[in-house]
Amino acid sequence: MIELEDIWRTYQLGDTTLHALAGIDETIQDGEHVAIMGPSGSGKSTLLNIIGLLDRPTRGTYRLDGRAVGGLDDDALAAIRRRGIGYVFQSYHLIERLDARGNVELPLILDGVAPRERRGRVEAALEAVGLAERADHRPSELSGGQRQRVAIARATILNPRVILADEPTGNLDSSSGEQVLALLEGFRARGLTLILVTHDPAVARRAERVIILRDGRVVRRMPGREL
Amino acid sequence: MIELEDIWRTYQLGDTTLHALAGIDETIQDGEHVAIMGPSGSGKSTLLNIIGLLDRPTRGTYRLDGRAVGGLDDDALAAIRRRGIGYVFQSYHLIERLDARGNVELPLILDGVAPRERRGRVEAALEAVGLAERADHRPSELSGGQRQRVAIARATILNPRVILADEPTGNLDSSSGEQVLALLEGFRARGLTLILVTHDPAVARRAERVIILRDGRVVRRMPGREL
Ligand SMILES: Nc1ncnc2c1ncn2[C@@H]1O[C@H](COP(=O)(O)OP(=O)(O)OP(=O)(O)O)[C@@H](O)[C@H]1O
Ligand SMILES: Nc1ncnc2c1ncn2[C@@H]1O[C@H](COP(=O)(O)OP(=O)(O)OP(=O)(O)O)[C@@H](O)[C@H]1O
Ligand SMILES: [Mg+2]
Ligand SMILES: [Mg+2]
Repeated sequence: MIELEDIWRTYQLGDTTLHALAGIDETIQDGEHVAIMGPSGSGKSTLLNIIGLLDRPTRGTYRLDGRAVGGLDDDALAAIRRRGIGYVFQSYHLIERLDARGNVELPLILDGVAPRERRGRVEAALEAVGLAERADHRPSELSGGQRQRVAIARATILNPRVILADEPTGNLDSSSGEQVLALLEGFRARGLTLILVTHDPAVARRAERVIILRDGRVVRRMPGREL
Repeated sequence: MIELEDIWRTYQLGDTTLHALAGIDETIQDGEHVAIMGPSGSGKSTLLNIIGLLDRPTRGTYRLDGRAVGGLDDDALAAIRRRGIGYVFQSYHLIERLDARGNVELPLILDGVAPRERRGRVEAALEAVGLAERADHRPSELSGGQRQRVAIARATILNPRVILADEPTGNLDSSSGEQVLALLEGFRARGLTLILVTHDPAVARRAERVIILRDGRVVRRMPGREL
């Protein structure tokens, strides 16, 4: 369960104070499928980064499974992230030196999975995003959408309990986008929580609940089908 | 005028030969508004890179304004590019060390424009993409869509005769996307050629002509309104 209580994220630029998030109160239950929408610059990625333990709020409390994470040090946060949270970044953050297979395999290696088991799981993950034939391409040898799909395969390979995806279909044609959404939604059958940031109403409509941000605040909440 | 004659772009990966483009024949007239669509990995960015003189075909002839560019050296290509072609990249390629203002100003500096004139033109360009209040933010201090808009402002500031945009609205909400498309289409009033790669049919529909790629080939051409 994700509980956000009066969350602020403030930046200081010279003598200007910028509130990327300005008082977010939100609870997301286990197994929920939530979409976050809002104008460019409204705070969506910032919110996802805080939920994903990649950033700390300036003010407010974040309880993950009932436990306040604000008091934990970076190593403790990293441990929770590695096992429990899969993150598909808006700008992918793939490792240039590794090919698609190497990028997707990395979480398994860090998790101590044996080589033989790794091989099968990586092949399956690449297959599921339609990249079996690009396994040995490095990010620079892949198209934009192919990099996005590598990021998705990497984020989901440890079967994390929470998947955070920041504009996962932004660079995908409708058919690759459909394949990716079906994959992400398929994980929910195992009780996984899926939180997507998207600009695409067609993607948001598939969520149970849509949260709309504007200027760092939640301005509307609605069921996906009402979009 | 852009004339592509039997254009191939081939990559060698070990003993595999991959054709990113496999025989493209296409002519784009001055002032045309063209959208390029197609599945992830179908060759759209590769085609745009060749049109934009950032890449050379493995085979075939590219005539720009009647002149075959294949014989030109890198300096000559760079000179044509700098003045005549504005490119909005799928992954932006902004300079991290410079803020939004600095990134947008760079083409003007390279073109020898005086400081006083530069200031006004940069302010206007940032205003036009809704980023006047983010002028002193570096790319890492901007949202994904804000970076995309900086890339657009930078690509258009020299009023190039051809604008190439690779998924310019991919990270934008509908209202920022609308603002950007209106800006890009506004340039056409001066006779500029606009070539957009997009996955969004709503964006492609606004073009006069849509070219659909699949596996490195053109498989369909149609008027935008038929989408
Ligand atoms: N350096 C390279 N070496 C080998 N293959 C490459 C290289 N660069 C691109 N490719 C391959 O060429 C094909 C076309 O890539 P391109 O980037 O043009 O696709 P795209 O249509 O822009 O896709 P997207 O919609 O995902 O951005 C892809 O299958 C990609 O894997
Ligand atoms: N390091 C930083 N310093 C100052 N301001 C920042 C910093 N990082 C982000 N911002 C600002 O915080 C605001 C929210 O950014 P965020 O990336 O969360 O937006 P977003 O909703 O994800 O936008 P997009 O849809 O364009 O990706 C933006 O206005 C941005 O300029
Ligand atoms: Mg974002
Ligand atoms: Mg591309």
